[in-house]
Amino acid sequence: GVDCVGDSRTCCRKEFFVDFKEIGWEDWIIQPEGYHMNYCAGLCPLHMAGIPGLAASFHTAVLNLIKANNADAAVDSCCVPTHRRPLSLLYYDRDSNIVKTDIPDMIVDACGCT
Amino acid sequence: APSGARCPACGGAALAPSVQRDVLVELAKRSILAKLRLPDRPNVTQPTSRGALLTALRRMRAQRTDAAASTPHGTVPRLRPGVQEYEVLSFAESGSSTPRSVRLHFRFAPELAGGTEILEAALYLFWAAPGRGTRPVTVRLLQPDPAGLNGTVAGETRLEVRGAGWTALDVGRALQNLSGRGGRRLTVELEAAEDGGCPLLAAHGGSHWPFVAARARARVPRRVRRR
Repeated sequence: GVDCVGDSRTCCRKEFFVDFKEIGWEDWIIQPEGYHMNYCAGLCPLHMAGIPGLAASFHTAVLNLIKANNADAAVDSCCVPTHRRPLSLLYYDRDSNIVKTDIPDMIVDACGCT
Repeated sequence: APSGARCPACGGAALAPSVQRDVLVELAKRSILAKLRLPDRPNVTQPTSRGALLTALRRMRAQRTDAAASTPHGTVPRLRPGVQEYEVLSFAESGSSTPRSVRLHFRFAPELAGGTEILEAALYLFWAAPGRGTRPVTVRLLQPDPAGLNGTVAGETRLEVRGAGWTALDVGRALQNLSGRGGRRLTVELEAAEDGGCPLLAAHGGSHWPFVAARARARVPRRVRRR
């Protein structure tokens, strides 16, 4: 996946951190101190479809470009997470018990075009 | 999106940076609460002391290490990936006591009582030094009984307390039954054989607070197979 730098317009991963102290949640979430949510943004021209990030084969891109040029009603593909990982939380529940859990697929690690 | 339209994730109108930040923070909050099956953020009225929490975490880790060492291949069996698993530490609330007995109450959140499967659970009790010799103590697990005040006995164990230290008791089956019935409250009654046995249990607070450590996982709906 590609991380967004400067004014990049193609599909990339934008870092986004939610500080639990800033939102007043530090009293019930013991660990971690925040949530590295991240998200995907940017354009996915049709010839980029099916490429997870920009590191895929040049030939795939060329084939997709040919397909795109021949399509009558082409729809742009979407910039979506291609790799995610769990968020581990240690928190107080409503009965003041302490719970540790791993919430799957919460942190966006990489983005790509569908 | 209608045919021929741009992907909404790519072509949506850009928000002002401050508005975008607010939207993302709100999205993050809702996402966390939804995944934890909480309607709202919990209001913590009785936070556990740091000492008690650290002791409980250490005990849990020690138990895990022992379990790993006792399995044939030296590893704790892993669960299927993607299935959300919970580890819960429930600290005791004091109940009624007599010169011979003391009651402890444990409450479990409804989302843990109903929608999860209890995999294992252990009750940890810390005994103060009982003096010379051994002291017999009966540990009873009581589940709420809608018909009576005393509750029904879900399990009973007799212990010989020999010295100061922690004791771990398996309460997995009792908690599984409680969870299956949608119950939220487990009461533990400790009864000494003679008067004055109660001080066997170390005073609450500090790092010797009794607790239940449970491991649970979200119930996965059964798949229907088609041949």
